[in-house]
Amino acid sequence: MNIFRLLGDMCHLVAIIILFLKIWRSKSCAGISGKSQVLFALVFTTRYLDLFTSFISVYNTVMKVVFLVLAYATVYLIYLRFRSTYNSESDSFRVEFLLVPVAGLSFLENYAFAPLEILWTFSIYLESVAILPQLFMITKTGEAESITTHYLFFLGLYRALYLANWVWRYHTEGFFDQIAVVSGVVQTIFYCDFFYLYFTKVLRGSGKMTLP
Amino acid sequence: AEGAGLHDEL
Repeated sequence: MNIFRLLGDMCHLVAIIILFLKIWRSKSCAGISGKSQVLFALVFTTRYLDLFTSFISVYNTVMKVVFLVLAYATVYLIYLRFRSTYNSESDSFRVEFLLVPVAGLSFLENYAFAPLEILWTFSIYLESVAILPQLFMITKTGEAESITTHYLFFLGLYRALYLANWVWRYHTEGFFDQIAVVSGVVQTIFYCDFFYLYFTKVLRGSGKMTLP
Repeated sequence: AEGAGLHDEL
């Protein structure tokens, strides 16, 4: 554990809590991609199956359980509790175009051809593209509420901090997880355009982020 | 490369 990793995990947690509370308090999931949230629930489910097979630390176990619970609770709010507020017509990203290549790649490029290992690899690849339906939705509607942009900011910051964590771990422990690092770099790149808009529009102005 | 086995990151 290092400071980048801990801060990264905290940003990840903050992002998930921001989204959950936004939907819970406003009783609305307008502007939120349910598809991205289902993908994240799938990411956590396929990655954290090792909860049953290996114990790493109390921190690790608690965080995994919290992420899983919050991910499914968010999906529940969007698709069941506040379903009437869900903008399904704007959430039109075709997730099969992500799932099929990601599933295929996880069979081809993995550390070991074992069920849990392939599912872990699948989760890493899927996480790198899971936010795309949300970014697509914002591009399509041309705007995002500021609270939604704060959610995306913390999610992007989490990714950036994990990159710093890997640089740190490489130099201090010789640790290098190629699959995670390559996917992590790809994932962080997706946030660059958003970061630019966030700093130039949301933080300088107020209210919604509107696209040019 | 670290490979298969324990994945200690979240």
